[in-house]
Amino acid sequence: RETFVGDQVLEVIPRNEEQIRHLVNLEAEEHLQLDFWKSPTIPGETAHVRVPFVSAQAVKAFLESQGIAYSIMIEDVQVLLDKEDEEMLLNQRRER
Amino acid sequence: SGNFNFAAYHTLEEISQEMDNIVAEHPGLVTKVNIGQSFEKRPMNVLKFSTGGDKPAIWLDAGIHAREWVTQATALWTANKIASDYGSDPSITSILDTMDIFLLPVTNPDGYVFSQTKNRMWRKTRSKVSGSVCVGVDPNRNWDAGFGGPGASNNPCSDSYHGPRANSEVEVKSIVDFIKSHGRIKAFITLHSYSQLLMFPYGYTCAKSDNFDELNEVAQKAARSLTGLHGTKYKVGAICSVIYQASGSTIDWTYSQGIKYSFTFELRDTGRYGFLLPASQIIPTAQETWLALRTIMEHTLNHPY
Repeated sequence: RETFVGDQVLEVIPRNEEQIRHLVNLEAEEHLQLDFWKSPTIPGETAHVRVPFVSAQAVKAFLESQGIAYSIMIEDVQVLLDKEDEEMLLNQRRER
Repeated sequence: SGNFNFAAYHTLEEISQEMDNIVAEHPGLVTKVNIGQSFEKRPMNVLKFSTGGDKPAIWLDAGIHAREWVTQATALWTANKIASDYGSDPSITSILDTMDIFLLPVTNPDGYVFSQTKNRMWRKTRSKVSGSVCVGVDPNRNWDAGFGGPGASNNPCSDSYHGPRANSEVEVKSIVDFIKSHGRIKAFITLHSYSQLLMFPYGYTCAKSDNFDELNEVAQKAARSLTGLHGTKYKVGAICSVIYQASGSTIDWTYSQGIKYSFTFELRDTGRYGFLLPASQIIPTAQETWLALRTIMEHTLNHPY
């Protein structure tokens, strides 16, 4: 089962079309393994991207170098998944 | 129903079992109809709500993007709500006295199982793509409506890969064949998550559809009724203007088939969880979504065409 320890989801707000292009190009960088949950499409609208732990530093450095505003929406994806798992198991026991 | 907890996420087997329970508890109203199999041969079972005969119908599906678990959970809660409220809620009673409702809670069963057992981020189908090491097609880019156009990828490793040809995905083809054979579907609603949007055609072009004004009016009214319950704010509009140009999408095809009332919901992530919405938010999500669904169903009932 794939795990996502340390993966973060960033909320990114591209200011203009140029910054959207930068984000689209970033997505094409296959080695970064970015997973856009919400694609960058309209300037000023939020985009959400899951960034694998190993790519986080490079991606944040790039965003900062381009002046693209971002914040951390989910600190550690695996923490949410573990909680989800736990709740499902608890419920299955309860239903049985 | 018995001890089924609608406020929790469930495995495919548990969902299938609850579907059978709903059928068993509402004989004469709810039946299970098989419309085909997935790529890995899992049944695609639809709940049919009918008071008899073959009436014009409303279609509702969920979970075409596997990882969006709140949609399958919302669809199952909605199935129970429709069955339980028939006979007591005047609105749903009048709808079912005149129309049938078809509800497909798990449109992408293979992807759903894979997202539960192997990779929680999985979105696509699980079909094998010849000539590629990558697996799966984005089923919401695989419909015969502007297929292969903007907003879809021809890279089999992309999450928005449109597939080798329109309807290449057996899950999509099964719905296409059912819709065509039924021939009297008057509204088609598909549930996605997330980002709180209520959208109508078109996605593959930014041109306005012939019914833009009416669809916009219905969607605005539906979104207002949804917001009224828990304050969840929705954005309303045509796919192309609200998010982006996306070709090969479900409701562009259903609209092209003459199903005027074609809508896509992107359910909530209030609380900033994306599609990892905590199970505690399933019921509030389903309750608010139901108010919007009912608004669309009432409009469909009152505006026969």
